[in-house]
Amino acid sequence: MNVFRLTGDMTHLASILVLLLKIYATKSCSGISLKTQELYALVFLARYLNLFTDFISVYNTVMKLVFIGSSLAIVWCMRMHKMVKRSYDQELDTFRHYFLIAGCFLLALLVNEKFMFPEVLWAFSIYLEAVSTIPQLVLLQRSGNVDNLTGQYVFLLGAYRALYILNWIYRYFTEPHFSRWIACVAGLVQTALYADFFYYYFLSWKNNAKLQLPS
Amino acid sequence: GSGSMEHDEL
Repeated sequence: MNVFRLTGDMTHLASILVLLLKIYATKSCSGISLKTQELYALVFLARYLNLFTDFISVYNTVMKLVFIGSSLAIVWCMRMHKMVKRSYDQELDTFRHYFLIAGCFLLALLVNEKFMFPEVLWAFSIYLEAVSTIPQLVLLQRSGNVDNLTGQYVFLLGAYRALYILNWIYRYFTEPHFSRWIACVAGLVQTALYADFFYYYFLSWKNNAKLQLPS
Repeated sequence: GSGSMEHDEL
């Protein structure tokens, strides 16, 4: 564990807490893409299958349970909670995320560290996470104005993977047999997808103005 | 498992 990875995990956790706060405090999920939440739930379920077979550390196990539990709770809330689901931007959240699932699974069958079921699912979860924010970014561009908590949620979600890239660079130079090229390439793509959001988020912070994404 | 193969990250 290094400071980049720990900060990355805490940033990821913070993004989930901000999202839970927004939904709980405002009883609204306006501006949040249900499709991105469903993709993230799938990412965690596919990646943390080894939850009960490979014990790595208490921290690792607890964080996996928190990520799986919170992502499923958010999807449940957005689908079932009568107050919350009324505020869901259904007509704006129309990105065909099933294509993302199919494409990532095909890619995982072709490109993986070992052609074994757990490794294919792990690669699938890495590729899917890289593109899972697309429906959310599309929804933000369509919905124009972004409320503060939603903006902070997306910013933290993008920042965590950027910190993981620093973690991979650090591990590459400090660990002899370290190779995470699948996660690293996917992580670079994932972070690059946030580039224009980061730019407009920085502008809104610098000008102390409302976050506006050009539609 | 071996360091490189085991997925020790979240």
